[in-house]
Amino acid sequence: EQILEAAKSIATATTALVKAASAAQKELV
Amino acid sequence: MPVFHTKTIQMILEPVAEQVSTLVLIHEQGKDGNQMPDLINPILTVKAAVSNLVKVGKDQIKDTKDEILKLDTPPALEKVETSADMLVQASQLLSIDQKRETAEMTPEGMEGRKKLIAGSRGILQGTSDLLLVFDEAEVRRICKVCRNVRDYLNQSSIVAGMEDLVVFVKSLTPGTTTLARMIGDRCKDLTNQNHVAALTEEMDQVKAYIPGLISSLKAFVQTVDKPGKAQEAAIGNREYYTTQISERITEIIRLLQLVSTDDANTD
Repeated sequence: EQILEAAKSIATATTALVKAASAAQKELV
Repeated sequence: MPVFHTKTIQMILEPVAEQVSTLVLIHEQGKDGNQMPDLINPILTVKAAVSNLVKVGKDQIKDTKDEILKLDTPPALEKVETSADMLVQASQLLSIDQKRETAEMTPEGMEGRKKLIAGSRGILQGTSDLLLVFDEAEVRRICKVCRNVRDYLNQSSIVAGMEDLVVFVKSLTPGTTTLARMIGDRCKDLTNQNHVAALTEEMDQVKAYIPGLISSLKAFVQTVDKPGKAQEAAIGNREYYTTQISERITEIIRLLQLVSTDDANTD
């Protein structure tokens, strides 16, 4: 359970990071 | 998009896999020439989450008796850690690119983008590896219960009296109940519906054979002092049911160890 929670936190943080990076690039498209 | 083995893993990784795919696509199409925003804060959030995962992962393997889990966890944790470091490097490179005054991307900008993609992919892959390592440990835990139940079936051959029969049934019942619950929970989580159907069928057969086994033991107990055809029939039935249940459990063990893409091996 702890592993799942920790993995969820990573997934959420990475999703937010990649989304922010993609959003900036999409402005150019 | 990757095929996820369980719904739990899918729920955790699918959103990040989608976002990483989008970023890769933008990069491959050469549409990522815009200056990146300052990513240091989201990257530090990822790094903190990674540190927590590493701590939790190390704590879990410290206490486990599962030797395979002890061996498989560190490489997955290392992959996640290395990828998080790559993200930090990406943010440093991208911050240099942010200072450019022309539309043209600097070499640092290009390198930073590559590291951002590689780091994000690595986090996804490492987290996926880690979740699979723990999922495999869970499968081994269920397989152990399967083997315990299967081994206990051998005790049926020493049931000679009513008292033995009561002890046998009292000991077998919790094991089979636990097994049925574990298989039910596993079936709810698996994404491959062929595996779910096969596991459910095998478990249903185990449950269906148990009353027959108990009846055959009862018949043997009633004929224990009367050798003859009735006793032979009771022994034959006992062997038939123990063999059937044992084979079904062996098949459950095999099915549990399949991965989501092993469709050809379901039959």
